[in-house]
Amino acid sequence: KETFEGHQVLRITAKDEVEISLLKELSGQEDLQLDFWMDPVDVSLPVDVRVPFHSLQAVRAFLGYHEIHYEIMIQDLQDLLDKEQREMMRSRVF
Amino acid sequence: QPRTTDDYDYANYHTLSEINSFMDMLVEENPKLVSKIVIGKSYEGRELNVLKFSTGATKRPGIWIDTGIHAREWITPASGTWFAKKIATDYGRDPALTAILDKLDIFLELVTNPDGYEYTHTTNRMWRKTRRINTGSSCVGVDPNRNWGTGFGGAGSSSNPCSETYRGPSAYSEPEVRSIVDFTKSHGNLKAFLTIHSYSQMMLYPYGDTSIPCVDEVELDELALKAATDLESLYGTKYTFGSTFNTIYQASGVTTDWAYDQGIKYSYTFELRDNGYYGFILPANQIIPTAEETWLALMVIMEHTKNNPY
Repeated sequence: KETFEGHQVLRITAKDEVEISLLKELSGQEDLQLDFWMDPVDVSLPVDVRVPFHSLQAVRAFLGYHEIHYEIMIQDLQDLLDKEQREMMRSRVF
Repeated sequence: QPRTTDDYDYANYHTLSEINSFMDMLVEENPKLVSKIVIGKSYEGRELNVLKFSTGATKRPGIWIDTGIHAREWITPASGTWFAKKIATDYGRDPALTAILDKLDIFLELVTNPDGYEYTHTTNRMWRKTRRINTGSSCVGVDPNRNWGTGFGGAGSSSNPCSETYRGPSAYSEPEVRSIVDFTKSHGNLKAFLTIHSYSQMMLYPYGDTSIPCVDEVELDELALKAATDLESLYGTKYTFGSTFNTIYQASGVTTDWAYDQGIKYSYTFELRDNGYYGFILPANQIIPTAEETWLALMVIMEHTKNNPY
C-alpha cells in the first residue's frame, strides 16, 4: 500500500502568464514526481499540486525564487487519509 | 453490512463491494422501479453495473449519469449512491421527479472505473486512471476521460503511458469506455449524458477538444446557469460553467464531446466541490451536502430534458 507521509498539497496562485509557464516547466520535471490535482492553465484558476516529501524543499525553493505565491492546502496528506480510513472503520463498526 | 438501503451509511465512503451490495439491495427493495444491467466487464474482469430506473415501456428516452470514472474522486460514487436512493425514495412522492420518470428512464453507473476504484482502496488512494498494463511501458493505466472517439489523440491528452492524461493505444481501447459506447448505441435514445467528476466546482459542456462553439451552446449555457444557480441556492457553493475548452483547458477524447457528437444534446461534465481545502480528500461529512446540492442541478437538467423533447 502506497502511503503519503509528509506529502503536502500546495495551492499556488499564479499572477500572470509568466508564472503559469514556470509552473508548466515545473510540471515537466518528472524526477520531482509532482501530482497536479489542478493543472497550471490560467491565472483565473488555482494550481493544486501534491508534492512528495523528498521534493518539498526543491519546490519551495523554486516558488520562493520566482516569488510565486502559494499556500499549504494539505499539511500532511497521510494524516488526512488516515482520518478518512478511521471514519470508514467507525461507520462499519457502527 | 446494512440489511436495507435505509441502514446504508450515505455519510461515509464505501468499498467497491459495499457499493455493489447497495445496488443489489436497492433493486431487491424496488423491483418495479429499479433493475441492474451489466453493460460489460472492466479490464481486470469486474462487472460494469448500471442501475436502470424505469416506470414504463422499453426504449423510452433516457438520461445517463455516471460517477467514479476517475478512481480517486471518491465523492462522485458516494454522491451517486445518494442519488440512487433519492430517486427510489422520491418516485411517487416528489411531483417533479415523478413527472420525469413517467416520461424518461434514468441510467446510473456508480463505479465506472471499478479496477481503479478498488486500487485506491487497496494500494494507492491517489490513483486516477484504469489499470490497463501498457505494452512496452512500466507505467500502468489509461485516463478513461481521454479515451473517447471524439477528438481522440488531440493536444488535450497525452501519448505517454506515464501521464495522468494518457489517452490509451486507441479510441475506446478501455473496456470501461467501450461498454458505455456500446450501451449508448444499442439504446439509441439517450437525451442527456451527465458525467460526474471532482473537483473544482464547474459545469462543463462541449467542446473540450476545440474552442469552436457547439451548435447548442446558447441553450447549454443558459441551462448551466440555471442549474448552477439552483445548486448554489442550497449551501452557497459557487460553480463556474462553460465549454470545457474555455473554462479549464483543452481536453481531447472526453466523454462529453463524444456524447454530444452522438446527438445527445444535454451533455455535461460536473466537477463537484471541494470548497478550496481538501481536493480529492473531501471529508465524509461533506458527502451528503455535496450530493444534495448537486441533485438540485441534476433535477434542473433532467426537467429541461423532459420538457424539451428532440
